[in-house]
Amino acid sequence: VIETRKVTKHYLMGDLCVKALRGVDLTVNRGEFVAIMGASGSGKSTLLNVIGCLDRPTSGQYLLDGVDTSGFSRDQYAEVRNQRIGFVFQTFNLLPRTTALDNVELPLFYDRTGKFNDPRAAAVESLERVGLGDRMHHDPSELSGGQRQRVAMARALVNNPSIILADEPTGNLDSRTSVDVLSVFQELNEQGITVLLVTHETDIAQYAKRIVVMRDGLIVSDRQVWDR
Amino acid sequence: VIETRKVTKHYLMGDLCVKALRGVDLTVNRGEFVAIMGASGSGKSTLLNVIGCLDRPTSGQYLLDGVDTSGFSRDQYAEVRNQRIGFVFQTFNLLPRTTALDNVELPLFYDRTGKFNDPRAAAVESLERVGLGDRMHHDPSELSGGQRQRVAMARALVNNPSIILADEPTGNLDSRTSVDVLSVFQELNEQGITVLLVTHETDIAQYAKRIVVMRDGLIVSDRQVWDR
Ligand SMILES: Nc1ncnc2c1ncn2[C@@H]1O[C@H](COP(=O)(O)OP(=O)(O)OP(=O)(O)O)[C@@H](O)[C@H]1O
Ligand SMILES: Nc1ncnc2c1ncn2[C@@H]1O[C@H](COP(=O)(O)OP(=O)(O)OP(=O)(O)O)[C@@H](O)[C@H]1O
Ligand SMILES: [Mg+2]
Ligand SMILES: [Mg+2]
Repeated sequence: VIETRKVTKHYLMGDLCVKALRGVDLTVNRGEFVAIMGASGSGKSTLLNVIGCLDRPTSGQYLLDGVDTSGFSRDQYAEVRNQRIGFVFQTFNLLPRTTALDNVELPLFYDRTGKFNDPRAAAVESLERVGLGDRMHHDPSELSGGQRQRVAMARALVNNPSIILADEPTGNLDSRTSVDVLSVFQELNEQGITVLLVTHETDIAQYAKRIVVMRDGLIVSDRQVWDR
Repeated sequence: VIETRKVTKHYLMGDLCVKALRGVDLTVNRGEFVAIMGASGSGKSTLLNVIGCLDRPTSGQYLLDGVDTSGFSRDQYAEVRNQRIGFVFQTFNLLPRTTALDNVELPLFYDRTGKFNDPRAAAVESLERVGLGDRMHHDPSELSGGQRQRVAMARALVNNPSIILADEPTGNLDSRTSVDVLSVFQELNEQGITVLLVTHETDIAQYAKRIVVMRDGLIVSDRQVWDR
């Protein structure tokens, strides 16, 4: 369902060229649960942004469901981001001065498939699933770091995406809350949803069935996880 | 050096009262290295904000170096924040559209002690110490999550504070980079600097000499760490 071929991403800063991705080949099949690990600055978020259609590669190809994304129009990119992919950002990206409930409900206003006849109920359920049933009317400045992280997760899941991309979703969570959140991802994966999870913790990566390790913009290891 | 007595912090939201801190007694002596752990929402950041003079308690007292902070003027609060305490925020709080170097140099402009005759050199050294020597001219949007976290750290350390308060400083860092960053804290602690570190990872907490655990706005355990 996800296939990158020799994807590179270069940033030009004056006469310096920062090579965030240097030729990444990654194939993920529908229903897989993949953890992506690697040092700070190794390119994990950049790769996730390309896969989530938030950024285009400098060179190389990215095929989503077998279709080359370089041909996409702005509308097609938006449709992928709003309906097919749920993205949990490393820096949450919540709307300030907007309650958790409204933040989570927002993607449903963009949904034109008509399958959400009660967006408010779907948002409430999504927040309850990550343990925030009693924090729905707080805005981000009235929430703890881990609570904001979970609002970002609830928002990513609310429109039942077929692919979930999560960038360090447990970075601000204690182990008990992390386990609760990861079991949500596991349940969704058992229902056939594809999950890509960036994490720097090996305990968290163990929840996945495959671990990909990056270093300096390249994939250096890619193996199945046994004995989960 | 730090002493809280029955500190509470309540947030009023309509007719609801959220009790983030419910009576916290914590005494930290000069030169200690304390880790604070606890579930998401248990009050760790709120406690750190009170200790860092970023927020006042609803009731109870907070004594810094034996002086009751409730008597402080605005200037005294600012002087504590700018000179005595280095704060690494859970959400970094960097200035956008401002390079890492300028972000780190900023606290030195507020310093009126005259001890920094070369603020730029001090900022460069602080960034190099956290491994960002080659990212100094990037602004936050051009940095990875873990790099932004380290800029926040470099900024907190640049004016040689006598107390460091770090809120999840390794939440976005891989284990190798975390070890590098924690050894910076350990070195500073060996020079006599008091360190309070909020973390949700037990591996990280092991670098401290004492671990305090919070739950629902209270301290539920407080013990020394042996066999480091
Ligand atoms: N301004 C506010 N108004 C209302 N409630 C608040 C406000 N700020 C924080 N809270 C609540 O106070 C509680 C403690 O928050 P705090 O940020 O201290 O938690 P924490 O232990 O740092 O959590 P985390 O590990 O998730 O960062 C949380 O339940 C949060 O929802
Ligand atoms: N807009 C940009 N301009 C220049 N360099 C950039 C830009 N965005 C990212 N970079 C650089 O690209 C590299 C990869 O960044 P990326 O965010 O993918 O890392 P990461 O693996 O997610 O790191 P972390 O674990 O710290 O979040 C970093 O060294 C970063 O400094
Ligand atoms: Mg990242
Ligand atoms: Mg916190």
